[in-house]
Amino acid sequence: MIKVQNLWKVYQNGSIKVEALRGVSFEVAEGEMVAIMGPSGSGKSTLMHLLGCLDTPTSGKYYLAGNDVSSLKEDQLAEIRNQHIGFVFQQFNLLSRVSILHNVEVPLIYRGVKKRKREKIAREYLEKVGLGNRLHHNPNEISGGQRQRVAIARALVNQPSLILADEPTGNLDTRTGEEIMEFFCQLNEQGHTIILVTHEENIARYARRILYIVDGEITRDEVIS
Amino acid sequence: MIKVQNLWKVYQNGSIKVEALRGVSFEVAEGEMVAIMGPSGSGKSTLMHLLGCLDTPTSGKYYLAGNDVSSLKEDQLAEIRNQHIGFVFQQFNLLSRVSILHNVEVPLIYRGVKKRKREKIAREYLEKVGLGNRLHHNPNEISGGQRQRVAIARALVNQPSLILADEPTGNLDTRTGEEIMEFFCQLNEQGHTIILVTHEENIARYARRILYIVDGEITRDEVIS
Ligand SMILES: Nc1ncnc2c1ncn2[C@@H]1O[C@H](COP(=O)(O)OP(=O)(O)OP(=O)(O)O)[C@@H](O)[C@H]1O
Ligand SMILES: Nc1ncnc2c1ncn2[C@@H]1O[C@H](COP(=O)(O)OP(=O)(O)OP(=O)(O)O)[C@@H](O)[C@H]1O
Ligand SMILES: [Mg+2]
Ligand SMILES: [Mg+2]
Repeated sequence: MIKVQNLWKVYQNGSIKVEALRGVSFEVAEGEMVAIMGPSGSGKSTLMHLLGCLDTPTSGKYYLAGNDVSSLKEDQLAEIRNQHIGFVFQQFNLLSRVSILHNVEVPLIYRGVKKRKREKIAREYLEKVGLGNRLHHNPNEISGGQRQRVAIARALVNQPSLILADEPTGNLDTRTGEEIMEFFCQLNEQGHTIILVTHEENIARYARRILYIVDGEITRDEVIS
Repeated sequence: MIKVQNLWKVYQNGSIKVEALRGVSFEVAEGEMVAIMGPSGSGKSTLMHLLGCLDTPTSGKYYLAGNDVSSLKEDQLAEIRNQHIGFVFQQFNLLSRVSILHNVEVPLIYRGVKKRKREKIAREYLEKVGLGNRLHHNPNEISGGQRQRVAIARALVNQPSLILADEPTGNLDTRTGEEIMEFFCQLNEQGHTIILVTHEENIARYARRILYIVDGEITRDEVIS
């Protein structure tokens, strides 16, 4: 499903050069659930953005479902992002001026789903994350963890084959975090591939495998029982 | 230091009424360190905003250092916020178009500190949170946890007597989170009053006392050893 070879990402701002990723290589099979852990600033979100086709590497190769992503044009990448990838951003990236219902509808709009059906599906996913009674509030009118849950619902609403979740429980109490992880596990059992970044050990243990990244390099790749 | 009596916060959006805080009462002595825990949506950030004089209650009383906050005018509240309170927001609220150095200087500007001294102090605090080598980057050019650390440095730079931190380690790996908590403990030993919201038990245990809030009400007030 995913094959990453010697990925480098270097940010150059004026005179300062930041090597965010330094020769990262690994594979993820279809249907796997993998956790990524590592210190703040170690390269986790940068890696997730590359995997999500939201950014391109400075060098190295990324094969997604066999295709060399670097060889794809922007419109093909957009297609892949919309159809096959669900991304939960570390800082949610919700549209603040529209309702949470509309926020969750957006990926369905890109897919051409008709309004009546769209609302029904969006409502369903918001109910799954415990926000069925707040559909018409906008993100400024709900709590931090509730926004996080809207971001999760939006990432899943297209039933993407690849789910990338960057700290999906960072703003959630333990119980709510576990409910969300149960939800991810169900999706994984149905065959969705899931890669999640977390700094919480108990959350990482829902996955079968943990990748550790430090200063832009993979230091450990551990299958857990 | 803090005395809260029967605080209510009700949000009315059209027909929907949300009772975010429902008769909250408690006291915090000067120099105490208290943690607040509770489910997502239970009222933690709402309470923090009231304590930080960033918002006013629907009803109830809030006495800060003996003063009835509800009787104070906006300019007096602004004075209190700038001089005496350091607030770490759940979603950081950094200025994205300026450097992290400038972000941390802002509270010092309000205090009339001259440029040379301001830069020196801001640099110091950014070094304390491990970002001394990124001073001239802006928030878009650093990681989520690094932004969180900038927000912490900014909240502390005025050496406020009351520090309110809303999930200060939510985006930090365990080790970095512990370093931040060590920093808070030092400040507490120097006499600063600290109230922090967290969903992580190990972070809460740095405090001497944990308040539990569920559906806008305090359900437990536990001194821990
Ligand atoms: N402007 C608003 N209008 C309507 N409801 C609001 C508004 N702001 C907050 N709320 C609601 O008030 C309740 C408490 O919100 P608050 O942000 O205090 O929760 P919290 O405990 O900080 O949650 P989290 O742990 O998810 O950050 C939530 O149900 C939230 O949706
Ligand atoms: N646009 C940019 N310009 C310069 N440096 C950047 C940029 N974006 C990220 N970085 C740097 O790249 C490194 C990796 O960032 P990344 O966001 O991947 O870390 P992370 O592991 O997700 O951290 P966190 O756990 O704090 O969220 C960090 O040092 C960060 O400051
Ligand atoms: Mg990150
Ligand atoms: Mg909150």
